[in-house]
Amino acid sequence: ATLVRVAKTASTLGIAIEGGANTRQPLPRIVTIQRGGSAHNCGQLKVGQIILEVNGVSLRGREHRDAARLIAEAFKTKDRDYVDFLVTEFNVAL
Amino acid sequence: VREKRLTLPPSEITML
Repeated sequence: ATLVRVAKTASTLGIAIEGGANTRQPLPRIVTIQRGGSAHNCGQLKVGQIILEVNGVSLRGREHRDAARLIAEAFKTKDRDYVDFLVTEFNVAL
Repeated sequence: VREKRLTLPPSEITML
């Protein structure tokens, strides 16, 4: 697993995710990275990566909407000017 | 006819 710190360099995070608990893809997977978004500017997130944690919070067992909300809130909060993602290239069953 | 579900449903996609 790799820790990627995405600085909030744009007004959007700019990733699309699929998956979550009780789906075929139990942990969220990055399916799109939008050009010009913070994630794209960061340059370290890639399509296909699985998101294990956001700011140290595990996504295991979270349904899609819950995981998406957690990521959205991490990006929205003014408490910090970055979001930490723990990602892996492998679709591990955790 | 009895249908057996072998796979979990697909997930929706959310743009963030």
